[in-house]
Amino acid sequence: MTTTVAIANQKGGVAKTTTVASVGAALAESGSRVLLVDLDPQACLTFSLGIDPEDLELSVHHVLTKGLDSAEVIVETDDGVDLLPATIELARAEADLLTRTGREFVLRSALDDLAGYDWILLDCPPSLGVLTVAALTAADAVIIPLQCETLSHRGVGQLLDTVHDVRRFTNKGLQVWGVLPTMYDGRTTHARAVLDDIAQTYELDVVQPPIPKTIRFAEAPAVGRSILATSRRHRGAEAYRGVAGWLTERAAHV
Amino acid sequence: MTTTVAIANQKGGVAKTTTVASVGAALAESGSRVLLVDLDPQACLTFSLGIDPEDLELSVHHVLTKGLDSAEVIVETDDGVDLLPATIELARAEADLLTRTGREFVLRSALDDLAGYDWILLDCPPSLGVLTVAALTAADAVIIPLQCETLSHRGVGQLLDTVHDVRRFTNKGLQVWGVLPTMYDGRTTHARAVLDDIAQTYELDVVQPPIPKTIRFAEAPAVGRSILATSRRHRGAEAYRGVAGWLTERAAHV
Ligand SMILES: Nc1ncnc2c1ncn2[C@@H]1O[C@H](COP(=O)(O)OP(=O)(O)OP(=O)(O)O)[C@@H](O)[C@H]1O
Ligand SMILES: Nc1ncnc2c1ncn2[C@@H]1O[C@H](COP(=O)(O)OP(=O)(O)OP(=O)(O)O)[C@@H](O)[C@H]1O
Ligand SMILES: [Mg+2]
Ligand SMILES: [Mg+2]
Repeated sequence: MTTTVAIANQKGGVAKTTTVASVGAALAESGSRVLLVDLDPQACLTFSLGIDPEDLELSVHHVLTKGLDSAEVIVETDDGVDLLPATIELARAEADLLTRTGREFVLRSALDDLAGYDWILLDCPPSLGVLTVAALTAADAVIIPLQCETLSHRGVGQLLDTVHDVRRFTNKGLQVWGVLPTMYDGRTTHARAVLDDIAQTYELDVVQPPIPKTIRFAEAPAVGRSILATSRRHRGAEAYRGVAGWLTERAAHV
Repeated sequence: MTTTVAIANQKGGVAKTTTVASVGAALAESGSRVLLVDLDPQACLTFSLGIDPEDLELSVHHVLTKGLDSAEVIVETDDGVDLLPATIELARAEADLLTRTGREFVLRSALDDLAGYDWILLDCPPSLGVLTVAALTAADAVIIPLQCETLSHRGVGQLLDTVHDVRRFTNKGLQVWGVLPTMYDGRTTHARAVLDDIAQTYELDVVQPPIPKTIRFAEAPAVGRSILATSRRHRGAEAYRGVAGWLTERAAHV
């Protein structure tokens, strides 16, 4: 049985991509079969896993807009996860799909054809457009990575409005599993205040443990591997292993 | 004479909004007449300056898509700058404008009708879509805020490709003034290596001084003021005053 999780937050730079790569690697490390899907035209996830998008002829763009089989596009990575990669052509997907009836379902149909994965994680771009809505429509659950700062707080309400619409119109079963505190500096009162405020205001669970802020995460993409490979015993990697465990337990209650 | 500067970088969370708010406030503090334009549907700049986008009936969206006069929409702020605010309706602007001939010029025409500003700063969303292209078409110059980390490095080439297209087709005079290192931790070799690599690879000037990483920036939007008001003598505010000075000197050579 496959669990599909969208990692979404329209605010930029809150560690969506880092979360998908690190949690994916942690799940694979503990034996799960994992597929990661890069839905950002900037292809940061693809690049982070050691694949140069400019070397790719086929990407998720062709799956979504040309009806290509996902299996023909999926690649293996050194981090033990499979990847449905992105390229800059995906920037046209929003325009290409804009007038197509049922555009929200293009990703869901593509993933429905796949078998054999325990987990599919979807890396969303920093917007609430067609690609994010397609991800929410394809997912069983959504996790919201949250940089616990004021400007991040604003976006949560808008994201939940979008989730609400998706549940009404295109994916009744979509569950919000909670917010994941990322780049978390628990020593500052600001971060703790923002986290508490968000959890209470929107009645959201908080995924555990929070991911600590550490330069090690910025260094990992430079060698095209997740932090579990580059700093395997470091507290940043350990925290994402913890999150993988939290998700596994949460999935058991679905 | 008005100098219009686009603050652009499609990577999320690299301090575009923080740069526009802080540099704008610094220029106003030293006597300039400043207009800030919020081009992000998430309206973070608008919110950062103490204005709740949900209270606004009119925004830059109506200026761009309904031909409304900017002067009817511009508001004053407590930070001494004027603001052309955004609301979530701006999310429709990309779709609304997509098929309109000359859509790249909608912002330029709107700003051409304004007189009396020394500086107009344009806060771009984290994408290379219609709104960012409109900003680059309207601007005399572009500044690229740069979080000196690997994933930020990737985007610079793509952004410069877009700038190249704009210079060919819609704005011959657009100048790239350089990269501004933001959230800079000069103690790490990673940050310095990424900065040097980008400056050399793309032959870009580096705006001075770099902006240091400090939690004070995250706290300012909570009270709806720029850091020059909330931490006026702090090194973060001083750094942005320095950048305002750098820009003033740079504008004199245009
Ligand atoms: N826990 C952390 N500590 C320090 N740096 C981090 C951490 N997590 C991620 N980063 C770094 O922060 C930057 C932003 O992270 P990332 O690209 O994953 O965010 P994102 O939400 O996917 O951004 P975008 O909105 O552009 O897609 C990257 O340079 C990344 O390496
Ligand atoms: N020098 C700094 N030190 C620490 N935090 C900072 C600094 N500059 C900005 N920040 C914080 O980092 C976060 C991202 O900044 P900001 O929203 O300005 O980036 P952005 O590029 O406009 O993001 P987006 O791509 O979502 O528009 C905000 O919470 C902001 O308050
Ligand atoms: Mg990302
Ligand atoms: Mg912004």
